Amino acid sequence: STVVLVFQAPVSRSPKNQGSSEFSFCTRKGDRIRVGEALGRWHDS
Amino acid sequence: ISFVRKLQTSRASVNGGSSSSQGNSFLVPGATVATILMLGALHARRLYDDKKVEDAREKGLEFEFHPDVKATFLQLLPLRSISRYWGLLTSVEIPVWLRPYVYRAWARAFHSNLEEAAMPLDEYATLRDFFVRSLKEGSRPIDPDPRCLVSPVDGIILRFGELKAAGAMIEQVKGFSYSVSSLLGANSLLPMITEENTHAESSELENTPKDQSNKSWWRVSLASPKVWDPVASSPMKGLFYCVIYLKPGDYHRIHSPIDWNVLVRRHFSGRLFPVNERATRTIRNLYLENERVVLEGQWQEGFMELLQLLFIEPELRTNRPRKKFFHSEPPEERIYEPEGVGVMLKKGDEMAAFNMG
Repeated sequence: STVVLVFQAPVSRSPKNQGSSEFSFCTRKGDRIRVGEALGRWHDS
Repeated sequence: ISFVRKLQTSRASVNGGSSSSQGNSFLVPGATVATILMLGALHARRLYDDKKVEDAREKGLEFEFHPDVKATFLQLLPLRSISRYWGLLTSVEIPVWLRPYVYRAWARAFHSNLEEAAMPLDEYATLRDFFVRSLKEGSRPIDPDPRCLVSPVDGIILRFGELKAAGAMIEQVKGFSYSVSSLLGANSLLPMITEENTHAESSELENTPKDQSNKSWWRVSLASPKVWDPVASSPMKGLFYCVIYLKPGDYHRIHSPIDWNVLVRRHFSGRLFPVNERATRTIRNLYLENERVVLEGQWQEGFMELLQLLFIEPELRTNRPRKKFFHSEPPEERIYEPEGVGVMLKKGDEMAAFNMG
């Protein structure tokens, strides 16, 4: 079975924009992951 | 068989040709041993293949697409009928005394953790019930960080990244990609912008207030869509994807990765190809050909979708007999009520499961 997630997430709109935030995955290809574990995070810069 | 016949003949000659009944009784254990040996050999080969794939991954090797004779032959098989019969077979109630042996054998073959099962093994009446078993309370703690999205399933991360180029392509394996629009359906709310508007839209985005830019879309898709020629458009900035593969022994229920509103469900009745590592390397458009359910909705930051038996819509049935030989029907779509709000799911809520057969 396979699950594909497609989603929008915050990204930096401009390097000059102080209020921007950025999404990044916190896994690697081939990693085993379990329900509830973080797939990615975003932070205010 | 010839080996067993020779043994029978030799035993008959030793006993002066009067022991045919003894020869027959030898045939059954012989066949059983042969079956066990064959299953053992297949299991050993599977372990060897898994190890090879794991080693290649550790070395950072990328698998390339190579269609082969086995994959072509697979496409000729009546996989839907086989799957339905397999489903019927696994729905047969197993005697209580036999259940722990069957489920332990399954767990051993597919590396399942039986200690996490919510109920004692002898309470799962069928293999199908066991396959979609729930887990003990607290087995899967949900990451409480409000600025993270969590995995909806137990599995292996096959691919992930940001969709940037025109057509928004997801790589199946090295050298072969498929379009996300084909995966999700032509009616998808996928946030795309046409090529000629790309520049203008980019400029507008720079000026978008933060509260508006934080509106995004979510999708979770489980397995197979129609091929749709993508228009000359590019995904909007900040559109990501992640492909997760579940092995047969994994926990097969699906949870919500974030707080979101499910607005639309789309069911593509396609083929039922396997989706294992080998299949991704040998079957072209694997994810676009396979049957899948797409859930589409909105969350604070964007967009999502998913394929399986839906707990939020228990009457939906997949893997039904096909009326047509060719898979040309459009997906069946349902808009959840109330329109614009749909079904609200919280992060970690159980929302669906992959059934067996």
